[in-house]
Amino acid sequence: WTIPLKSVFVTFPGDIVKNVTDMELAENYLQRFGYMESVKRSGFQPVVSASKALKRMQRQMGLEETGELDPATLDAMKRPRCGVPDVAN
Amino acid sequence: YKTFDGDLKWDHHDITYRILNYSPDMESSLIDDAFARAFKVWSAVTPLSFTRLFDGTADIMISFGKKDHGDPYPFDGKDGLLAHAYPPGEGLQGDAHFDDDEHWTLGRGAVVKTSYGNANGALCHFPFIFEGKAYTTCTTEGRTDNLPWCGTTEDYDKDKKYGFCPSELLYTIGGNSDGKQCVFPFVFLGKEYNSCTTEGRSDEYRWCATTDNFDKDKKYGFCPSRDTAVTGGNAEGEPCHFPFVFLGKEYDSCTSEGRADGKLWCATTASYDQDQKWGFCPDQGYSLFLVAAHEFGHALGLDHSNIREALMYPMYSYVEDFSLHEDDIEGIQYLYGGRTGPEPTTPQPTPTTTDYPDTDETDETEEPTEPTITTTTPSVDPTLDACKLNKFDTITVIEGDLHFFSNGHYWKMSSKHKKLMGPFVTSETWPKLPASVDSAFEDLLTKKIYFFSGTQFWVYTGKDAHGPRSVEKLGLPNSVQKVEGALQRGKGKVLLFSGENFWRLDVKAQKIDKGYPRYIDSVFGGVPNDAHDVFLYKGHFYFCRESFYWRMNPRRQVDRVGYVKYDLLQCP
Repeated sequence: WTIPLKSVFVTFPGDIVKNVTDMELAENYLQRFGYMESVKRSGFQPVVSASKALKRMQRQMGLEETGELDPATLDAMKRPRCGVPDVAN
Repeated sequence: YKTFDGDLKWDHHDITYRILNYSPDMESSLIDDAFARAFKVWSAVTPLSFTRLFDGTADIMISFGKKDHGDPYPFDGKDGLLAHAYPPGEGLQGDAHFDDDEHWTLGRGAVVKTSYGNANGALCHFPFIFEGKAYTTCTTEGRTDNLPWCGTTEDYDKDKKYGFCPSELLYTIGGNSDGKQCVFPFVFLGKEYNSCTTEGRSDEYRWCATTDNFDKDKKYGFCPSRDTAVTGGNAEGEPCHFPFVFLGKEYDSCTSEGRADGKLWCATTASYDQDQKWGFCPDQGYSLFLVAAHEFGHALGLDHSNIREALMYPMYSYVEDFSLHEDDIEGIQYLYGGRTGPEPTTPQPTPTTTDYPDTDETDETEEPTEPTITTTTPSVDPTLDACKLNKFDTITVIEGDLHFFSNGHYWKMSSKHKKLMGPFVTSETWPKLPASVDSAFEDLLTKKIYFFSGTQFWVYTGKDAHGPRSVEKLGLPNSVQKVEGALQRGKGKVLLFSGENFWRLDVKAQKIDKGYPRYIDSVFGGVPNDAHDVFLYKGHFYFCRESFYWRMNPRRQVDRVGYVKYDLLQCP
């Protein structure tokens, strides 16, 4: 379908949603909703824990457990949701 | 389902709740009702009862707030986090907070309850017709006092039913003025204000004085949001200003230009470049009822479920006819047991004088008034079952009813009874037409019906038919092999679609206007440019491609993408 013509992005005053990278968004999401926290506690290295945290998140959301930040996972992270963490802290 | 660690739950069954404040997005009685219905979801399947308190401390304290709102978990502006609630317990535990940077509705756009007028407080009916023009928002047209109003039926011109929409000129919320309206101008800290302001507050709520001098009288109230008001940004509560200039270009409608997240926004002054005042455009919003039912699940002891269809799944999705999922029922009954006494019943909306978009509006007692017409049944030949078709030759509105044409047959969806009728044989109703109809429209002025098939068209006036005639007679080029859609634009003008182009037909002159064709994507951004059906229905433009439709509002924003089958045909 038709694509809006553009692509100059501006910073809107008062807009608290900043342009963040996908990685930043994912890290914030995993931390905010408890996935990163609980994995870190169990003593994994950060690289392993990020993948494991993603898998946990994917299982919770009923997504394919790839452990990677794939488009479906990213899309899920951008959807409106409840602020209560998914993993108890 | 999941419960919180230690199976946190209330040690009593008579739970109390208190609503501490209201969102300016919806009239307070609608908010009360949404919360009451959300509690009823849970009381219907447990021995729990919910009693509302108006002062003191309740088990569940409910409030609206923005960003930092007094607990350690700030909200994040529009979208993203919608609400949160704490598991059962003392103090903050059990409380539910709703992000007031969201646009709270009942899930299908602004719910506008009227006051005064002659409609007894009914909800606005959008779109409504006033002096032949369709309005999708409240308007001040036709008034000199600047009070926004709306029709409460489809056609104000015919029914004359109306009421006034929420505005600061009518009443305020909360504060200390018993709902009195704003007085403009008013003085605050020596400065004069001519509109509601957020000055002097850290919570970003808009307020006004209800006398001409706040410094002297200290009388104030919060301003209700108008249905046309933007949310978020830095001009919350102000209406969009059209046209506005952004990066040197003029815009006549909301746009997602300049944003990476695709959200629609507008400026609230004539020039964003100069004033930088903006906000997000009103949208479908989030159903307060659905979000509240989810949050109250937390407040009763349920954690997030990983079943997508369950109410306690962490993500929001709007469902038309809500019913509690088995997983939610098992979860809450694990904590509190099943309902004793009478059999559980499906939660019903609390009695009101109006219907709400997220409740079932079907009146089962109403029978169609056209008993001779065959209705579709599961036993119908599959090739003649509209619900089994993925695509229609054309979809159009005739005499107010949606008509679906396919291969010599058609069905019609009665707008009055919301029931699908048919199949009918096209040639029995319109004998001159061929089996395949590519496009059709009803001229709003003359009520003549134009049918297009291939390079020919027919005009029906009642049972009298003219045609076939060549579409070239209308001024369409011979390269046009078929006309795939038609949109009525005001009186006597119709846009005809073919391929990636459209033309404007002057129906009275039977000629294409100068300046056409134009590219679809130059005017209608965000819809398929290979739509095979284009039509106008209840004030919205519909572009269909295969089994999907893209719905566009009169400001040319795509506000919904859905299934023809489920949304328009209402197939099970």
